[in-house]
Amino acid sequence: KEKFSSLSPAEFFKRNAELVGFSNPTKALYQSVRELVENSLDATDIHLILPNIKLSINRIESEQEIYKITIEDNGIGIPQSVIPNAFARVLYSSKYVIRQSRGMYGLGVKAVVLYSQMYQERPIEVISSTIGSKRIYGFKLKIDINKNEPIIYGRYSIENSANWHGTIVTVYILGDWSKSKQRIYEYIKRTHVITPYADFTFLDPEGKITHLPRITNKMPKPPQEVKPHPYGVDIELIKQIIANMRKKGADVKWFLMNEFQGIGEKTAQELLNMSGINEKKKVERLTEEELSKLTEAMKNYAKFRSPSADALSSIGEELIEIGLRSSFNPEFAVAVTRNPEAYQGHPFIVEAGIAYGGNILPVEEPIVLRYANKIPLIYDEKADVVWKVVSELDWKRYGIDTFPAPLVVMTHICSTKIPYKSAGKESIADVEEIEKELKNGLMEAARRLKLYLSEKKKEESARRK
Amino acid sequence: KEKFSSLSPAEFFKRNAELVGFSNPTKALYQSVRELVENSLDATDIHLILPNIKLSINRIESEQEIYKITIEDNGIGIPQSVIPNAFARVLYSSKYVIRQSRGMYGLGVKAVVLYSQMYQERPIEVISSTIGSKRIYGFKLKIDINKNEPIIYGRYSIENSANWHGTIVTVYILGDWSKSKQRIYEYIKRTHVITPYADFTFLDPEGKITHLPRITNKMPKPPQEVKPHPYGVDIELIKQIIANMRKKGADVKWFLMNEFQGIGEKTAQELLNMSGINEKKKVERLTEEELSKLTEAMKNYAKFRSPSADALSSIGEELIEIGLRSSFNPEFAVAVTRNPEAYQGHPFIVEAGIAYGGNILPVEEPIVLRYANKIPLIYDEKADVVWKVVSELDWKRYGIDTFPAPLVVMTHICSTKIPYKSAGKESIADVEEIEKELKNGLMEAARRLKLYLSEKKKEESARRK
Ligand SMILES: Nc1ncnc2c1ncn2[C@@H]1O[C@H](COP(=O)(O)OP(=O)(O)OP(=O)(O)O)[C@@H](O)[C@H]1O
Ligand SMILES: Nc1ncnc2c1ncn2[C@@H]1O[C@H](COP(=O)(O)OP(=O)(O)OP(=O)(O)O)[C@@H](O)[C@H]1O
Ligand SMILES: [Mg+2]
Ligand SMILES: [Mg+2]
Repeated sequence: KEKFSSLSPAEFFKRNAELVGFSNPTKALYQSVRELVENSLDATDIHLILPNIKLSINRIESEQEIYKITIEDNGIGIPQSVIPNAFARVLYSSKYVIRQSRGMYGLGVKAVVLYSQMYQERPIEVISSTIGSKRIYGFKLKIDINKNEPIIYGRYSIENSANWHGTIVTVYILGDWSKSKQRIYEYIKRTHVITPYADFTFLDPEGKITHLPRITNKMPKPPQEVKPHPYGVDIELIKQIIANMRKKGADVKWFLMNEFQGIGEKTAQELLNMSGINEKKKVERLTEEELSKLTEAMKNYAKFRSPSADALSSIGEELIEIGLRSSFNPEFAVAVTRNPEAYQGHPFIVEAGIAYGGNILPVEEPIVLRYANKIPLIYDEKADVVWKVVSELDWKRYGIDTFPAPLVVMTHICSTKIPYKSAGKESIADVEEIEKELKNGLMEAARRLKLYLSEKKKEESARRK
Repeated sequence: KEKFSSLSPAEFFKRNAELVGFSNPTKALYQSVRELVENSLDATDIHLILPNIKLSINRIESEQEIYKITIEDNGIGIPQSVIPNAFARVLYSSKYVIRQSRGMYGLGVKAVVLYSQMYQERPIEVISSTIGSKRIYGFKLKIDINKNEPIIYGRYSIENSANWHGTIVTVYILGDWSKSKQRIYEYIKRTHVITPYADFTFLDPEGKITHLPRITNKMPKPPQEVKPHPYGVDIELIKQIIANMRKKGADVKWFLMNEFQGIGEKTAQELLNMSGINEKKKVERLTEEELSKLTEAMKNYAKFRSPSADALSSIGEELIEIGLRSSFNPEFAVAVTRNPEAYQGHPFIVEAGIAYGGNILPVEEPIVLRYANKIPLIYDEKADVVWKVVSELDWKRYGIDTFPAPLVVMTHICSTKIPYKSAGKESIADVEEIEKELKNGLMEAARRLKLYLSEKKKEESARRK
């Protein structure tokens, strides 16, 4: 009587497109732009390439609001053998590794393609060439939603005579430019402010061209892939690491010392004693109960050093302060980059910035600019843990007696895993460790504001005498 | 250099367990209880069975906080051939049909099993018998996370001599009872308040037994499965309906008149004229472009009647008011059930209740009790569209001059698709049509409060004379 059925991941995220940010045409146009831009930036700055990104949005139908979005980057490109899966297989990604990147789910561009297929019939077009490749490859693709597989509508290759590398993506989606416009411009500008080594060109549907030029050639140190940290383990993760090991027949002591960060010989022995496991036991022969004991030991062992911050790449105090000054022309600006911390085995860094006065108009509530892994977050502000922390701060203690006040607050959280509230990547869940660091970072910046405001008061009362 | 890989849906939701409500052991214990209770209620009241639900949570390990959760219901049971998939295959469900139910994603109980496997090694146990079945079937299951398939650790069947029907689920998870306790009790009590035809027994880890007895035998009219509404279509949905059609070789006119609600002969012809499609054309032979034109025609045709409310099952004004009175002992209570509306082809009904004074203590902000498809929502209040509407209401206009005030507001949204912000089902996205109806429903209830408060004022000033 009840009808049982299963869904492919493509069917699931198409039916529930709001779970990946595609709730309506206005949001869809914004989400498409941000997913494409984030893929292009991951393909460049993580690999120490100065990003050149060209984005255009053109309206191509008069009856329906169908927009053609084209984005071109000079990134590392995508090998032709994986292009179909990268763009047309949901839950397929090169970012399932332990390293900070903007992407993390293997969903982003596929959600754009799914939405594209809902209201118009043109396939997505991808042109790409990897560094040093002799040929440039082109594909026209759709997603077979029932099977979660690519359908190749066309493919070709041409000689790469100019030694180009990068990716060009063209996709057609139902949108609403007039309602999305403001947030799309905000997204691009706020991205450029913290990515001043990137060159952006944007052609909008009204024909307006915006060029945000490269301001510096200095690039941040790229994040490195790291091994899992013991505090981040669970039984199923250990099973997966064992299944993926290249070395066969390894004993459990070798496994602990080589597949995880921060486990030396002495620590490995201690963990095995705690779990009652013989150090010579082959790791593929561990029983369910032994895996459970080992997981428990790793979670409870108190003396691991913190997870490595090599996997992270912060914005930096200098860049944040420059960005605040250039955006707002304030009378005061400060930025704080905290030391690395961790939650559930994932390292993270909180950065906070404050700008005050000058050209900032007084506002009822602080203007809050949230960032996560170098992505500007624009929707769902009130749901974000950052908003909770900013609104719970007692600004009186830092010299802001009343609101309205000319105050801008910027926050950046970077991590090997950002705990977003949903796969649309709009707001961050309130993880205790992150909330605590946000509070400490904001208070540290606010104390510098307090110092400035009290100095300013002294000067003003001195001047009056 | 970049490592490409794919994830099964089980791997994806295990890695990102916070996307399905499992962010930490405290939340996990709560989420496990609510996913199990919601499955038991869907298996009973949708099928006109008076629900008897027995829930127990016992702590079974002293070093780690492992809890054994057992739930038993007298519902329709699950056929033995699908039990393994129902509990151990992510994205498998009987609720992928167009009919109001608490479940909707095919994820809920699987998320419990995934989390269960992360920190302890016992499989989930399921015992079930469908109505009239001669045998009762038992399984011990785990999820093969890499393949997204069940692993059957054990199976058996016994004779069903007592003609029992229902389901018993036992699962072991890492939790934190002291931190979850309050919200778990709130969830159960708030569920019983709007489901007074259900009998709940709850044994908690401290040995306390709570019995919430059946208060009435009167059950709401169950929701019925309906056909898709034209306003809810898109190209891929039409393709899917065509692929699933039993009747082969149907022409497109038959297809429109029989596979959708609200399309008669005249309307079908109009749609085909708008799309330039011959009425005799076989539906499997429609081109991509014709499917696109047909979708556009259905979205733009202005004369469809509203989506059928047969698929819905509201709580009802009487039950809401009784619930408010029994929970709060107020001096005033009112409930409003609005007429059905629709968003994106999905019908929905908003219900609103207000309670004031009496035993309600004055509060700084109204106490807001949110419900969706008869589920109490407890987390993420500030992210919910309901909170936005309640806080934007000008309570002064309705006789509440200042806060603190003794005010409770209840809202219920029921629909064939609740637009949750995430698959953890904690808060509702701000869909314009729903926001508008919430506002209208609350204002309608608030006007009755205003009337009561002004009458009360008159009586009080009359008494003083
Ligand atoms: N412009 C690009 N240049 C190079 N590689 C790209 C580009 N766009 C996409 N890719 C590749 O395709 C993969 C899939 O992209 P997709 O956006 O679906 O997922 P993701 O970026 O890994 O994660 P998320 O869902 O969080 O965005 C990426 O992991 C990347 O390897
Ligand atoms: N107690 C139960 N009695 C009868 N059927 C059940 C019970 N528990 C689960 N099922 C069946 O197993 C299926 C899967 O349950 P699961 O909780 O994973 O998904 P769902 O309830 O369909 O959706 P959601 O993810 O929103 O909870 C259900 O659709 C239902 O058919
Ligand atoms: Mg991406
Ligand atoms: Mg369920």
